[in-house]
Amino acid sequence: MNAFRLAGDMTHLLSIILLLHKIRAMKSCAGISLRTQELYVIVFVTRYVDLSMKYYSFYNSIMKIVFLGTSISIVWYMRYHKVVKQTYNKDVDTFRHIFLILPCFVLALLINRAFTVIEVLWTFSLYLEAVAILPQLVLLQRSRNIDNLTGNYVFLLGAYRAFYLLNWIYRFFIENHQVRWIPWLSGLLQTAIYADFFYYYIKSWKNREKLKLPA
Amino acid sequence: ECFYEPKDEL
Repeated sequence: MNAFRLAGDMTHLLSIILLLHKIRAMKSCAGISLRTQELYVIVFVTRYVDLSMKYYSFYNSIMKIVFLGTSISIVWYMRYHKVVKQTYNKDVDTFRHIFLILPCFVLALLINRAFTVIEVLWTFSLYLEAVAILPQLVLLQRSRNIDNLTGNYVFLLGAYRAFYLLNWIYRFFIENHQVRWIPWLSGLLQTAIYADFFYYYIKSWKNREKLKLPA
Repeated sequence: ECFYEPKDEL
């Protein structure tokens, strides 16, 4: 495993730790999109169906279990925890899941490397992950106050795929891996979707101002 | 088989 891949996994893990900290310690999920969190559960469940069938490494299996467990528990807190659920911005988190799930599923049926259940689900998870942040970004745009934790959470989540892009470049040139258009292009799209957010995040950080996205 | 790149990423 190269340093970019590790950095990607660690920023991803850190983003989840940050969100869980906000939920568990602050008892708040204000500014967090339940829609996006539910999409991540679908992403992990469909991508990690191979967990029981194929063993890559201890690291790999543990991380998969952590991503599955934490994403499900985040959704549980936001939906059912009696204090946390009251902080959820239900009225502004109105993005419809189906508008993302359905096109991604159809695309996965049409464009995949092999028409098998595992392969189609894996491809679907990559397409869905690329766009899963959209409800969260819409929610941020509608929020007047974006707290630091939420801003940092979204930033780390975006940085994770950017590191993966570097990892793929490294693997292709240094480790002579194959061309993998499906993860590469969806990863590129995923990172590009954050471009606007990155711009305002870095700007607010440089000017020591509170993060605010223009409507 | 070499058609599949192993899915060893997360």
